[in-house]
Amino acid sequence: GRARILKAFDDVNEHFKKLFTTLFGGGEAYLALTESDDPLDAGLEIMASPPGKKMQNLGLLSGGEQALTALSLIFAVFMTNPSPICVLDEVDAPLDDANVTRFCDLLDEMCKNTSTRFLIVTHNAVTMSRMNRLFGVTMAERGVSQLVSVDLDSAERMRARDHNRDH
Amino acid sequence: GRARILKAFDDVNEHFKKLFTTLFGGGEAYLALTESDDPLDAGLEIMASPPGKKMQNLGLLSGGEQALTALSLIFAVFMTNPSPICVLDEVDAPLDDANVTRFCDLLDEMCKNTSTRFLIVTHNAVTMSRMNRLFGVTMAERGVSQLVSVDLDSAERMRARDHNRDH
Amino acid sequence: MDFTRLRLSGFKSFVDPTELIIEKGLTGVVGPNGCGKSNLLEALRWVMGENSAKSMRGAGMDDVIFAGTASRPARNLAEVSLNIFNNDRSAPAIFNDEQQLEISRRIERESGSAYRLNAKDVRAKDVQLLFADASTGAHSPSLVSQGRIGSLINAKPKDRRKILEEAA
Amino acid sequence: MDFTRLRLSGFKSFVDPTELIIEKGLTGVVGPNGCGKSNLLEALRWVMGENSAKSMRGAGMDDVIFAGTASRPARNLAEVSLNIFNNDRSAPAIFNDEQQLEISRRIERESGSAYRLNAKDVRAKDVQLLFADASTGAHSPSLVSQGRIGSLINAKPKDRRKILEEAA
Ligand SMILES: Nc1ncnc2c1ncn2[C@@H]1O[C@H](COP(=O)(O)OP(=O)(O)OP(=O)(O)O)[C@@H](O)[C@H]1O
Ligand SMILES: Nc1ncnc2c1ncn2[C@@H]1O[C@H](COP(=O)(O)OP(=O)(O)OP(=O)(O)O)[C@@H](O)[C@H]1O
Ligand SMILES: [Mg+2]
Ligand SMILES: [Mg+2]
Repeated sequence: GRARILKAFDDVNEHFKKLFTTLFGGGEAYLALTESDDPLDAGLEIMASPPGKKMQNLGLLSGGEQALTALSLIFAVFMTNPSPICVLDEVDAPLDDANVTRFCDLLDEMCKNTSTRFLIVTHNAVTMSRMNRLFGVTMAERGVSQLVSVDLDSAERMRARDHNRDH
Repeated sequence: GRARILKAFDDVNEHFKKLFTTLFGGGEAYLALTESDDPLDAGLEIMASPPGKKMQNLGLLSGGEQALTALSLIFAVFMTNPSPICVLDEVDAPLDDANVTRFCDLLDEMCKNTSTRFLIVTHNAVTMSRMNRLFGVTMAERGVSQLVSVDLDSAERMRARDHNRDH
Repeated sequence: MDFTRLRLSGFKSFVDPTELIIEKGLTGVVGPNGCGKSNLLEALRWVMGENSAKSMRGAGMDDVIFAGTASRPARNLAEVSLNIFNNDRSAPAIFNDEQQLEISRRIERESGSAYRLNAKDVRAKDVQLLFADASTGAHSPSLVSQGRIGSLINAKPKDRRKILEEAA
Repeated sequence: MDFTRLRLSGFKSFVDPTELIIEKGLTGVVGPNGCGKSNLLEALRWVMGENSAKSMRGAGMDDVIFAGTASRPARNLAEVSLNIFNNDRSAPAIFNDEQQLEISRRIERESGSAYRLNAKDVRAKDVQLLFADASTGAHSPSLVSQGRIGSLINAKPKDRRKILEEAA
């Protein structure tokens, strides 16, 4: 058990460092095992500083910076031991346009390097446009969900229709 | 103390019912005092059902529906006893385009009915376009925040620049 | 192991039988607030063995069964099934010869839920083990629920360590 | 009571003196991730008497003092001041004749913070009372921090009741 966890820690840490600087366009981050000498009982500490900033308490990172740091860690685990499925429910909500694009660039890279399948819920038009395929969930009958396959052009129309219906 | 709280409860409840149906374009919601006969010790229960749906446990509402219900309650308190300042930090993040528009319509109404001043942080272009004025926060020098006044046109450019800088 | 298809019936707002084909790469799910996107993703977590009603956003597990609308009566049964292509032979021994696996979970109001693997009754434990061996499962860090992306950062260090077990 | 201006210096990422004019209606605050938007809003809550370092996202209250960057040294002092137009005469008696009120809070590293009202030293309690009487303050439900919009819904019913006290 211990040797496996230590090996996993080293691998995840290597990937985490690289993914953080990719997502932030610089800066520095690393993982540390704390609170106990036994890796099976230790805590996992995350040290992160965006470009040009000091290494600080993670709580001081902004909403968007925390989301990107968390994504770097999740994807680092994937690179170490790919999972068959990944589900991300509106993780792009706190991101500005520049970071949404970096997030999508990273998703493309994950698709090239692993066989993980991704299900991504989003309201963001940039993220929608970067998907390989889109499913729409609608409630044509109030309270009853239906799944429809959507091509990208009609997704734009769907957003517009939502927008116009209520005016 | 008790009489004041009961009066406040009645007033807030009246406003909450109306604001909920405005924000959801229908449906029904109300407040209830529970857990104790003494209003100073009671709990405040929120019952809400979006249009066409059954009255259910609040936890089953979606992310966007919870945000709108919470906003209805906050604004109901305002209508009862206006506060000089209201600060909303990315509350529109979970909302789809149709609900962002309704949220902005409601903000306009609050400005007409109260003298509350609003500070609204957003990444959403629709919300930005509905503001009376915009301030941009930038870090021209990494790690150092600066406040600049932005007119709406250059806000569009600012978003685009952010977007292009990283490509 | 590849996930290929998810089917729901009577699960939360998906009262009518619904099928989601899961292909390689990036599948986007879009739609207005409250239409059922998160419910769809929760069906996947549920069929993989989720036992906490709270993490399904309900008071009790029966809250996953369609509760009815203004025009439709409530149901008493919900079922979700997941199809898997077992190319890397990572299933428990008794099922490992099969290429295609279908795991399903069915719940009846006030009488609990039961699992099946390729139409044979199995225990919840068997299902949970199947997914754990394939580095996934109901509590996998790669299933990020709405609003929870920051929770990895705000978690206590000992809780965060659990993510390494997924990588081991 | 109208809030008219907020000034910061050495507060979190706002190391240089910064002034935000607060006018009637809707003032939008925009900018990329991590640039300091939430820090600006927190300065308002802090000057109104916020005493919990955790709700300022720090480990200790000294975390609100500029901690330095790759090219600037850390500071030891932070100050925020808020200008108020006292048109409805809702200030404590000793200040109620004044039309303009300026509340300021200053913190020095490792030696705590102090408040002033129109250049006179006052206690934290006086400041908190001033805002409570005007239905606002550091814990007002109308100051919604990032990611906290859902917390009103998920709070326990007894905690939610506190919002009624704001309306009373
Ligand atoms: N057991 C159930 N029976 C019927 N409807 C249900 C049940 N459980 C939840 N719902 C409904 O599902 C809706 C929420 O769906 P969901 O959370 O998936 O929305 P969403 O598409 O993710 O929206 P958002 O974009 O706001 O996050 C609620 O309106 C709720 O009434
Ligand atoms: N005491 C401090 N000294 C210097 N910088 C600080 C201090 N406290 C916080 N910061 C910096 O402020 C930044 C976060 O700012 P803030 O949370 O206001 O961003 P934001 O504009 O709200 O971003 P988002 O859009 O992602 O929410 C962090 O990068 C952090 O390093
Ligand atoms: Mg959702
Ligand atoms: Mg912020």
